[in-house]
Amino acid sequence: SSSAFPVAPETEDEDKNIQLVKTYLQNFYKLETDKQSRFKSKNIKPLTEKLKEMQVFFGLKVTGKPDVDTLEVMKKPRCGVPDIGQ
Amino acid sequence: YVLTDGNPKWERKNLTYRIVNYTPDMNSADVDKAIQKAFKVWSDVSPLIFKIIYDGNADIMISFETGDHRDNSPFDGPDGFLVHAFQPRNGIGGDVHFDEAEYWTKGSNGYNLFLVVAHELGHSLGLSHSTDPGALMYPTYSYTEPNEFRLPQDDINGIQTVYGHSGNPIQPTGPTTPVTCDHKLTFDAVATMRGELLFFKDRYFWRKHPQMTEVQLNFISLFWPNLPSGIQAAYENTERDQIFLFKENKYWVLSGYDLVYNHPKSIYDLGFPKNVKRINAAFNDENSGKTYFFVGGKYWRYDENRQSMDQGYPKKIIDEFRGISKNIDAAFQYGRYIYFFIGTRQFQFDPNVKRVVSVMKSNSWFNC
Repeated sequence: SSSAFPVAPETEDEDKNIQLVKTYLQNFYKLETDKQSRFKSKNIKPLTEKLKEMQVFFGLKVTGKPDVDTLEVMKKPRCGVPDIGQ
Repeated sequence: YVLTDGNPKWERKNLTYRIVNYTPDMNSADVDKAIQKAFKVWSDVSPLIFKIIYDGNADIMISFETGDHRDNSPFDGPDGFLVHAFQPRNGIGGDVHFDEAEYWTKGSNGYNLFLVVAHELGHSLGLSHSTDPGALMYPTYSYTEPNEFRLPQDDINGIQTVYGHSGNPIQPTGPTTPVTCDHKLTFDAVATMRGELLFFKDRYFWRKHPQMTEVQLNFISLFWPNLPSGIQAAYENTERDQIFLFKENKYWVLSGYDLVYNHPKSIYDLGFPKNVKRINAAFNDENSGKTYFFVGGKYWRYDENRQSMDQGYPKKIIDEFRGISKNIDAAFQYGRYIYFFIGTRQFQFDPNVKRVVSVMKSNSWFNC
């Protein structure tokens, strides 16, 4: 049996949501992956800025945080074409 | 609407398309029809002409793919993102790839192929995603009955910015998305639902909890895919926890998010004479268990317990509801008052003193 301390469900959910947010912003708002950002200048917009861009696009409250409404939109089935850029 | 970065467009007006393979979810004739109908959405409002070819390279190649299909944009399995398309250019430009892991249909279950193709062709022609939640080019999927579908004005404006108008002498127009705080906002119907308020307009409804400030604009089809747009009257029977929605001479019954009957019922079952073709507004008086139906300048009263119309109706609205003229758009009871909506104005009627005690904007509940 795993020796790792079992992750509390809410922490597990939190991790899942963070991953969902990162993947979504990488797919549709050109958030650079960790690998990409390691080699690029540090002036990339952090995740919060990209999250705000997405909230502005969808007319959500611009909090920069993955709140309930924002996560609800991110879970909706959608087109795979990015919302900004080519 | 948003044009794709760099404003890519096809220089020719005559474009070809080819359906490279088919999804096993639908019969191929329905796939052909859905795709053809999707192209017509755009050719109707622009000078573009689309022709199907059956082999070789077409400008727009349409295919169903799974997972990593060698275009540097692998699919992600069921749901998530459903499809993608490439902007105008030679080679892969214009092509549309569907994720075969989705369930493609010609109805409201799964994902409606026609609606998704129509959206993707917007990308193939040079449009990006729109921020207008009612636009076809909005990023998230929402179902509309294909026979009721009309290309929204936002999308028409977008494609005509890129390619100009169609040769059609009558310029087609499309539906626009209502703006919550538009002071000219009017409603088709209003009803309470389990303590919330539902304001219906075209294919949308606003959900408002009286104690909350936010108000949410949704597609009716998001909650009830089998309901039509353009609901004309609505009321809640709180005792039975049911909502009755009326359009023309039919009505639907909801219990929460479920349709109680799969098919609409006839208003004549309620006791209306055949010369009544539609209902303008309705509300249920919780205190008496009577439902009031408004048609033109008259109203009927229906006894929910006896499940039949009361005798001696219809009567003139003005005789019972002084200050309320005819052609009411919507009505509902909340607390001791009855709220009547006529155009952009809302009349708060106190049945105890039998008169209007306040006049407000129709969208005053939205805290604009």
